[in-house]
Amino acid sequence: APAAPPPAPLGCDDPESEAAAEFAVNYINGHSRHGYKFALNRIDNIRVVPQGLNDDIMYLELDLLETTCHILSPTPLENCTVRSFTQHAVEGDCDVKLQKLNGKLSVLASKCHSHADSSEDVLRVCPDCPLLASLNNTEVLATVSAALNDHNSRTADPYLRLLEIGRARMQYHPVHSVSVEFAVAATNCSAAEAKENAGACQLLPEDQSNFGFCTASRLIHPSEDLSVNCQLYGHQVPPHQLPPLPEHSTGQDTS
Amino acid sequence: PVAKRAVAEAAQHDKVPRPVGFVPPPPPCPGKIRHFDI
Repeated sequence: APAAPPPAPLGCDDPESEAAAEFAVNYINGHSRHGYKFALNRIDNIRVVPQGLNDDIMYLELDLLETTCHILSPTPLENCTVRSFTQHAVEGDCDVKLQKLNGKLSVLASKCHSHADSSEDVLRVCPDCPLLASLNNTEVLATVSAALNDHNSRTADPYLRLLEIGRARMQYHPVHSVSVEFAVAATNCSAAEAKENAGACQLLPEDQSNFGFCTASRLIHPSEDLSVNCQLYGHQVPPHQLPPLPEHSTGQDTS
Repeated sequence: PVAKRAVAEAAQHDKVPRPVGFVPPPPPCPGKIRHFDI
């Protein structure tokens, strides 16, 4: 009897591929501690290598796009807006190896690299759009520092410390401005106590942690102006034990 | 004696005539773009 024809290769838009991709994206977001949540934009390729009965290894090549939700935000991914092209989008390229054993998926390995869209592409569509700036640019650092000090000086909430700068954009025309986004965490000080001795203010322990996110815009020319908006998420139980956040890390790659 | 037909001729005869309006299925990968391509 002729051998059974080999199963047709999985298509990238097949339900089984999409389920595997969704599982992989949730894993990537769940195991990252820096930057923003990423959403699936395209399944570039999928390869299935049968290992035995109901046992397959799946190799996925995924094209992701950065969302506006910081990785510490409790907002569900489906409610996170994908950063638009004119906001200077950031793409993530991920290779993920999964195992599907008796219908249950697990991630064996993942490697991602993120990179911003080219400035030329953005300016071609939007000549006056602000462009991403380096996170250690002096004007960026000065804006983050001024914004955090401004918030801490005005609030009755706990004194906030910087966790990491998420992104920064600069514009030179028609005005010179800097806009920044950064992650913060509540400390064990009130703002008033911090005025006495900010150095003594420590981040709250993991079981009481309270993370938040700030956005700020600073007009530098033709006049100085600063607007700051910080939101604390409230205490969240971490989904699983993750490595502690370094004090001022701004790592961009997950691997 | 069995004469081997020229490949082109054989291919010509073996080519299955496609119905009018036949649209080949899209390649299995890459998949659809959900937001935009950069």
